[in-house]
Amino acid sequence: KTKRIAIYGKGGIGKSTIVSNIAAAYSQDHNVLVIGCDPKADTTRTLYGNRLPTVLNVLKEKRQATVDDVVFEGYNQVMCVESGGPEPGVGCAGRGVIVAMNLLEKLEVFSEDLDVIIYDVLGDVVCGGFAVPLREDFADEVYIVTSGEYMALYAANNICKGIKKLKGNLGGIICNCKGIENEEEIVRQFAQQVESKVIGVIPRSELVQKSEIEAKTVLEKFPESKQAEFYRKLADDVFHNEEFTVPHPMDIEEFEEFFRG
Amino acid sequence: KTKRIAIYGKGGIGKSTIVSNIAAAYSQDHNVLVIGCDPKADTTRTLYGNRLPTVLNVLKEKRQATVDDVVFEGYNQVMCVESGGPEPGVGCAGRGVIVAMNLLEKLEVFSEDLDVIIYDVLGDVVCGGFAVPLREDFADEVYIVTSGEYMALYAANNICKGIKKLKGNLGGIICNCKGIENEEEIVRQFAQQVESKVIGVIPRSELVQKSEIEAKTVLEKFPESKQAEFYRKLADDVFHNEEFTVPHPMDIEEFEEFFRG
Ligand SMILES: Nc1ncnc2c1ncn2[C@@H]1O[C@H](COP(=O)(O)OP(=O)(O)O)[C@@H](O)[C@H]1O
Ligand SMILES: Nc1ncnc2c1ncn2[C@@H]1O[C@H](COP(=O)(O)OP(=O)(O)O)[C@@H](O)[C@H]1O
Ligand code: SF4
Ligand SMILES: [Mg+2]
Ligand SMILES: [Mg+2]
Repeated sequence: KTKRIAIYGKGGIGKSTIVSNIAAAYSQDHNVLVIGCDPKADTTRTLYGNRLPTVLNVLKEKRQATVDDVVFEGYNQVMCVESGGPEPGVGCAGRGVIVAMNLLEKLEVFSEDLDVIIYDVLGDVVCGGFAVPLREDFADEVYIVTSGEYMALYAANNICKGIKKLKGNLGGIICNCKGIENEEEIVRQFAQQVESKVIGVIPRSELVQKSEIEAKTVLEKFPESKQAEFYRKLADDVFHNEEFTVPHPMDIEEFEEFFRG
Repeated sequence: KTKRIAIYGKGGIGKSTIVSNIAAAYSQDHNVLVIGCDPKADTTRTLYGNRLPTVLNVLKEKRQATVDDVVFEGYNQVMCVESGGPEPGVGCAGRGVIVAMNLLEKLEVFSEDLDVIIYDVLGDVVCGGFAVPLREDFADEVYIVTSGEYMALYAANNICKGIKKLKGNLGGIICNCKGIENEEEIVRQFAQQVESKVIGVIPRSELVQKSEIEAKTVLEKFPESKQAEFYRKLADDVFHNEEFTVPHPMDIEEFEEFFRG
């Protein structure tokens, strides 16, 4: 059975870095499809080596798009798709996700022999197209990327509200460290408060920038590094995870209290 | 003529801090109305001393809301409103802004004897309700808050796309420093690239946290400080600004080039 995972988190928190590196880890032994659902359209850059044409942009040029117009093969045969977003100020920012999901369904991309599908989804607002991987039959498990910072945890709590509303399954919280004091403990307490768990901790590392500059993942550029090992471990723990919860988000007073305490 | 200003920027960049402090600066000699258009609903906390009831939440309880249900007087008689946002996963995150604008119009709040109206608007996505202060007859001038970081400038460039699309007037870029190397220069070059200017630079300061913890602005808690002076200067430069441009946003390749260069 295909493992269908959605990764959510505040913009800039590190979703694409984590998604591309765990996809690279899975690619050793599995058929993987990565679908970028962030208007930034840069989830797959380090897997493909370049920015992909987005589904939205392809459909502006071609009325009948084929699989080869929107699905591209990257590192170790990871399949890559970027939804894209409309021009700012023109309709719903999440429209690209809706259009991409419909097209991939129509082109029967989802019925391929895939072991893992990973959605990388903008989490600053949980609405419109950005709620689609949660609400419709696209992803079975959700993981939230956060750091110990207020803004990241606020967004994580908001995403928990969305998951609960849309009856999704929260598999766990991924701590992508920013170097905050006591960061791992703060994130563990947050996970406990929302009735989930920390499924992985990824340290801050220069190797991320060094590989990113060459449009590569850490796994490709520095396969022997400790950082690559952290991503492999996370990939493994997510793959074998069987504990899911409906999160118990904090209301605003509880959240402020939690952060001050 | 009432000065009607919208402040946009990436979530967490410092909009509310800047909006509340320049409102406090204006309050000396002017009638000011501050309208929070961020689902976080915390723009006015340091002006009122507490979190305000949001328009959306008030309308859940009362079908006929009055001015006193949604407009609250804070520091130095600054009038405060919070739009609020719907529960994540339930409809458009910008719905609170639309509902609040309609209610304030109906209650004739805008026809009051106001010198300055300031909108604090989420800028991670420029769509739905978040585009309303740009597209409809609510604000005449837009200012974008950014730092020297990639994510903040990416969002600023996106907001420029929205302003251009919706034919808004960009008054300038406000640099809220994060302590990045060469930050002011990076932001000046960005402003030049999009055919705008830097209208103010606000240093990073502990006084922000120290006053925020007491739900006060820097102007209220530390009126004699250098930081308060920076906010007063910005308020002054914005108030007297008469140069507006339709921004010239960068496309994605130009933006990547700009940031690498
Ligand atoms: N563990 C890490 N260590 C160092 N830098 C990181 C790490 N994770 C992410 N980054 C950096 O943070 C920035 C944002 O990461 P990204 O994955 O693009 O975020 P998102 O997809 O959530 O917007 C990138 O420039 C990336 O290089
Ligand atoms: N100039 C500054 N110096 C230090 N901290 C700041 C400064 N401006 C903002 N902050 C901090 O950054 C955080 C986010 O600021 P805020 O104004 O709430 O952002 P936004 O309204 O854009 O989401 C706040 O915790 C605030 O204390
Ligand atoms: S639903 Fe969300 S993404 Fe769509 S227009 Fe509204 S705020 Fe924007
Ligand atoms: Mg990303
Ligand atoms: Mg704010």
